[in-house]
Amino acid sequence: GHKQSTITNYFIRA
Amino acid sequence: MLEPRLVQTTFFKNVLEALSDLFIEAHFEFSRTGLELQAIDTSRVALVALVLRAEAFNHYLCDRGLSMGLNLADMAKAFRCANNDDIITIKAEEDWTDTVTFTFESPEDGEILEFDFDFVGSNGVPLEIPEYQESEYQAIVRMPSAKFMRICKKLSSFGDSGDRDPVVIISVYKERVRSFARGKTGTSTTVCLQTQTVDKPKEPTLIEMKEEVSLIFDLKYMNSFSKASTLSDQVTINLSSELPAVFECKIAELGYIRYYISPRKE
Repeated sequence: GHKQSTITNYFIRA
Repeated sequence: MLEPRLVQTTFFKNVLEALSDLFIEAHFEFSRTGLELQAIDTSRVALVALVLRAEAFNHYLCDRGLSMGLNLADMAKAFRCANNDDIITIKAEEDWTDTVTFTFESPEDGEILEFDFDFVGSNGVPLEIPEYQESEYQAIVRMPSAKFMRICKKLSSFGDSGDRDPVVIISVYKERVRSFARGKTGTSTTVCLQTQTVDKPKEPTLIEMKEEVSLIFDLKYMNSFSKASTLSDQVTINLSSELPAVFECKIAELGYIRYYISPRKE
């Protein structure tokens, strides 16, 4: 299977 | 009361059709400088950011900020009912009720259509997204959006392996971009080379490569972006094994639509 990071791991809440 | 007025019905129709397949809700922010939209898909793998500066609109009035989460499928349905040359007015009450009214006015037909949308949670956006640095990416590919759409169409017609989500592998090596999808009984590969700008100066394919890079993406994200890419002549794809890929199309000098997509890892 493929693992995948969520996109929110790369950005912070505004 | 806040009332931005705009006449970009066709543009928004296209944006909403492209986004509503993949993203359920979006955060809209209207300010004096223009519109910023953000949405994240339900599996939280892709984020779309649309920026459209006030100058991009034929007519744009917004004295105070207006910020809301909205359901994209409902909006797409509403925009489907509107004429392409309608004037759109967006109204929200000053005391922050939880609805916004979109009015579509057709001067020719003398007809006014009104839709009220309830605010929704908008799924954890907006996020602070720093301006990306091209130097951080291992490879950058620029190509005409028509070409990108053709590639996605070929991959999706073949890359349906049945039981799981179809994926595409994008690899950049030796000034080539290779897109690969596996179907039920075979595979599909498209290779694009850097094109001579002298032959087709208006539609070059440019490949800047620092290192070879190969990444796996869900085909559904590529398909959604390829629909959005009709808003521009060219797409830019920034690839890195450490960062989310950025699929961008610039809207003249007036804004952009960007998909940030987290690649799958083997």
